[in-house]
Amino acid sequence: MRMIIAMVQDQDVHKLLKALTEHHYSATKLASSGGFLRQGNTTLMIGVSAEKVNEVMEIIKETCQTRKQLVTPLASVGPSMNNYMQAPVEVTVGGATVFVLEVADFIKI
Amino acid sequence: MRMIIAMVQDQDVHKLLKALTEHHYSATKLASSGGFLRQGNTTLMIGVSAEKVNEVMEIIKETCQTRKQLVTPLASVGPSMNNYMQAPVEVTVGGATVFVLEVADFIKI
Amino acid sequence: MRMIIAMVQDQDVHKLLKALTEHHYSATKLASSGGFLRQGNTTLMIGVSAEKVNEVMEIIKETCQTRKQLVTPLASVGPSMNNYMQAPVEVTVGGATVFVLEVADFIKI
Ligand SMILES: Nc1ncnc2c1ncn2[C@@H]1O[C@@H]2COP(=O)(O)O[C@H]3[C@@H](O)[C@H](n4cnc5c(N)ncnc54)O[C@@H]3COP(=O)(O)O[C@H]2[C@H]1O
Ligand SMILES: Nc1ncnc2c1ncn2[C@@H]1O[C@@H]2COP(=O)(O)O[C@H]3[C@@H](O)[C@H](n4cnc5c(N)ncnc54)O[C@@H]3COP(=O)(O)O[C@H]2[C@H]1O
Ligand SMILES: Nc1ncnc2c1ncn2[C@@H]1O[C@@H]2COP(=O)(O)O[C@H]3[C@@H](O)[C@H](n4cnc5c(N)ncnc54)O[C@@H]3COP(=O)(O)O[C@H]2[C@H]1O
Repeated sequence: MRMIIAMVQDQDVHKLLKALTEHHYSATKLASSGGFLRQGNTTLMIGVSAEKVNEVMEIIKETCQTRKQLVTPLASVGPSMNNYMQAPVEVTVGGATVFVLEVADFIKI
Repeated sequence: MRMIIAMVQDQDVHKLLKALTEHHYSATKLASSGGFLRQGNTTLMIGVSAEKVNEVMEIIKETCQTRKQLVTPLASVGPSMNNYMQAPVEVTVGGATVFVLEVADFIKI
Repeated sequence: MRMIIAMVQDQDVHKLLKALTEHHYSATKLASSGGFLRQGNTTLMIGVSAEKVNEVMEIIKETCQTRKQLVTPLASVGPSMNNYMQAPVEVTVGGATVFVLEVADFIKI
């Protein structure tokens, strides 16, 4: 058994969950946010048998896209109100960041 | 050390946390939702020494119940307003889905 | 690759994420709550290469503090309105509770 932990963009979650359900995979969704952009994203936990990990990875690749985002860096805010606004920077956010962990035991009650 | 990750139904969380605390177990609660029903549930993370896993599983079994839920499947919504409503279907939701992971290191600061 | 799962107090999250970003570490934030105090806290997931775990632990130690909290225990509420209020108790909440898990596979899409 493996636990797949995938951080994906909110826009792809509906499509990904639909594809997982059609392939009879179960998943649990956690609302999360990114440490750098501090924006909302989604973390999915997907428990699957070891030989199914590759198929789930294919489904994630097909449904989750890379996107560019314009971000205004957290400029150091001066004491006066007319903050020094830096020019926006383009950041590429990947389709998914995926960790696969081994599961020592799996129990359904 | 083991990390127990348990997806349980919201209705059982209070009872389960109370029982865990009475047995001097610590837990962290995450609001989550199911990939299939898209309804709210709860994911608990419980770090315990390896020889205590069975006792925690007993506590989960005693406090978390299986329930049946009536669900109206996501019918394909036609262009007109009189959606084609499928008959509700009964889905059984288990008391808990539990993953036990090995912990390489545990540090309290 | 290791997955660091750290439960920290909300007050330290901004400082911790800033320090992690400055050291080019990525993290994902989950809103969580404690099983005992039932109060909000934060769970961070930080995926790092195995030889960087110690440096991340140092950053957590420098930014996350232990705090004392006054808590009124969940007194057994009698049928009348004049609840029996127990005297508040002081509880020490640690700077961080950290689990390090081994990662079998890491994929970026
Ligand atoms: N110090 C830095 N300087 C410049 N650019 C930086 C940066 N840190 C991150 N970025 C960029 O910002 C994007 C969003 O990162 P964020 O931390 O908000 O959101 C992240 C985070 O929630 C999660 N994530 C990525 N790597 C992770 C890791 N090693 N551990 C835990 N979570 C991770 O996946 C989301 C998307 O990550 P992705 O790598 O595709 O995309 C990242 C990356 O391209
Ligand atoms: N391998 C796994 N990995 C990660 N999380 C897992 C998991 N197995 C279960 N879970 C979590 O536990 C919840 C309850 O699952 P259970 O199997 O008892 O109860 C399930 C099951 O009886 C049924 N179900 C799930 N997928 C189905 C499908 N493709 N077709 C028909 N019924 C399905 O619907 C109930 C609710 O499912 P839902 O996804 O909303 O909510 C799931 C999900 O949040
Ligand atoms: N083994 C574990 N597995 C999963 N999560 C864990 C964990 N150990 C700690 N945590 C998480 O870290 C938070 C802080 O724990 P800490 O031990 O520093 O600080 C704790 C501890 O000093 C105290 N405490 C916990 N359980 C207690 C009990 N049964 N009796 C008396 N004090 C307790 O209350 C503070 C807050 O606990 P709370 O549960 O609200 O919040 C916990 C919980 O969210």
